[in-house]
Amino acid sequence: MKTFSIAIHGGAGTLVKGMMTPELEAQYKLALQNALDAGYALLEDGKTAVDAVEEAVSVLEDSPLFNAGKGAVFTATETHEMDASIMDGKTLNAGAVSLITGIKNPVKLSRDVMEKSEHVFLAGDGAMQFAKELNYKLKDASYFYDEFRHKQWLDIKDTDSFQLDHASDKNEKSVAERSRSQKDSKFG
Amino acid sequence: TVGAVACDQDGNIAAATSTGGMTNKKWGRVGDSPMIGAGNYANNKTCAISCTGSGEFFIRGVVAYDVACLMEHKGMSVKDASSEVIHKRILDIGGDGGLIAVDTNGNIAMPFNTEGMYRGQKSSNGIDDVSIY
Repeated sequence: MKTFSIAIHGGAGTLVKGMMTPELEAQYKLALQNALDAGYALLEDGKTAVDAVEEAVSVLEDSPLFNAGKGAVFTATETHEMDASIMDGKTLNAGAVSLITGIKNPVKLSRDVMEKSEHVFLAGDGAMQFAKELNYKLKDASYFYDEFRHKQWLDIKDTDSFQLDHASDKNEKSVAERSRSQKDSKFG
Repeated sequence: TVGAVACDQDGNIAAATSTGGMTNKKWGRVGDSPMIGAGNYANNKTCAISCTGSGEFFIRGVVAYDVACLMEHKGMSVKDASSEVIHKRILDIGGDGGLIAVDTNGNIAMPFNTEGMYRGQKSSNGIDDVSIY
């Protein structure tokens, strides 16, 4: 049997240095471990790499801690727009969705694009129509609401600024400074 | 952004990536996560990749495919190729972030060039690690 393995990422931290408490760190690590274990269990069971990555990402999407699925950040119009993709290295088949909303696990929809459509990339209304035809149940906005994410958005709403879900010190300052100067500019 | 890459018992590899994008984004902005070749790529000849970071730079750098190309055309290992892209090539155009990668032998690489990275890896050869960098 060949060596089998899985790696995951939860993006790049929303919490900059000094904001991570021991309790929060434990929550993040537990969520990451759960995703890692879920994917690895499938590999151990002889399932495919595609099954494993879909499962691991689904677990991360179900956590409010990460910017995907349940934890998706807010757009300028206080909505959620999510993107996902999946690729199978054996067949070079791929599937992707973009600008979708209300879908609990976008990665599952991207796999359906790969396996149940003749296309690679579906976006916006068309992707939502595809999901509806596959009987995806839509979650309402409250499922995706998270107080921390909402505060992040409130801090920069009504500005031209946007914020990555990761932040080097340099990047955080520039976002905050940009945001502040744009808000101040309204008052001359 | 979240993602996973895996190598199964048959040596087949795959990658998945999912994101909520950027806070306060507008105009239907899309980053690298759903773009095959930019934020996600898998090819049994080389590696499977999932990226996270400043999407516009990862799109312009065609980052995921760039790692695979370095492996295929220059014979680099997954570790060296992904390190070259994250620590040199993407930095040269101003991009920050990182990626996770696995090759068909189950070797994992997880380079990044900015702080606050959430990562995990587990392998049948005994690796089992979750870290926040």
